[in-house]
Amino acid sequence: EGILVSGATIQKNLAKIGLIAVDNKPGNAAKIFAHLAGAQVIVNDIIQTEISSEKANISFTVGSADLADAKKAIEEIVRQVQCQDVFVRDDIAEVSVVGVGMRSHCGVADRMFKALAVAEVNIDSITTSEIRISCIVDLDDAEKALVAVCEAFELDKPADERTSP
Amino acid sequence: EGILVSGATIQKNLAKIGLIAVDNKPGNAAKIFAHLAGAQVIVNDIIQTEISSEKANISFTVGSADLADAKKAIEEIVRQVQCQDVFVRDDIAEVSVVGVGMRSHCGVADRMFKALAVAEVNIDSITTSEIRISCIVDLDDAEKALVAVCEAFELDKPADERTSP
Ligand SMILES: C[C@@H](O)[C@H](N)C(=O)O
Ligand SMILES: C[C@@H](O)[C@H](N)C(=O)O
Repeated sequence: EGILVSGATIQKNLAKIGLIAVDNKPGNAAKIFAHLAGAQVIVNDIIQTEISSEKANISFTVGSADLADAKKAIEEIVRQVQCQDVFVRDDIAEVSVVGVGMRSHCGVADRMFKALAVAEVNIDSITTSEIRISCIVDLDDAEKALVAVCEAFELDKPADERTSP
Repeated sequence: EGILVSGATIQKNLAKIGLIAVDNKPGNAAKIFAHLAGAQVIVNDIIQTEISSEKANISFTVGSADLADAKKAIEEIVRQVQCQDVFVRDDIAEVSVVGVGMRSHCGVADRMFKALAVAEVNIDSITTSEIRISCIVDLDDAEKALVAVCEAFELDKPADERTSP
């Protein structure tokens, strides 16, 4: 498959806001992110999953410095989007595996999740793209997670000595 | 910010499987994706959001051709991860906006969601990365969504004649 995982990163100073059970109708995502843009909040990753045809969960990460402004903006908008609950976590870190050809994630995702499972690190949320897989974990587990992932992908060895992916 | 949205894409022939309320404890994501890897299913994007400290939603997309194998593999594993419900959608398309410097999504995400809202296209799920923002929409809305997004980012004009982002 030619998947080459070239590195792993950890990002701290991160916070996550989750909106649980937002009305799943056109315009609600636009309302939330327009309101955040208006509050000059820079959003990192956005994740939405559908819970049913009526409801969806939307969560997003911001730099820790923006958390207070983001929280305030979200509190102002929750009623307009019929959101049932807001979840805020500022004790998180994001561990990512980066590389080319991640498209067929199965080899990479499987190995990353297994490494975190063996290290007893809980995965709070997941996002993937063609070039990376990112997991939000507890801040206390950040180093443990990074070490587990580096070992699983043998990132301490030169690329040509690693077993694929 | 130097955000340059360079293009928009639409991907059909896609299906999405959502696992609702999976036990949020270490090892469960590894079980699910190891089982899919064992069934030779190539997974596109993986999205997980937390619903509470006990439960999480995990969804992933596969090519339409892999849906039957993926469904079978998931049915075999749902009890082991205490998943309450499985959601399958094969009537979807993924519309993406691609470009460099998307990191501070607020300008781009906001504009994309607004374009879809005005076109009355419902967003089923969202994933973002440094280089793209992707929304899953109903298959029937695929063309409408692509046109709305291309107009919002003026993709029919040369890059130097567009208003930022
Ligand atoms: C929940 C939210 O994303 C909604 N489905 C929308 O289209 O805006
Ligand atoms: C839900 C699942 O991702 C679980 N939290 C895990 O770590 O595997």
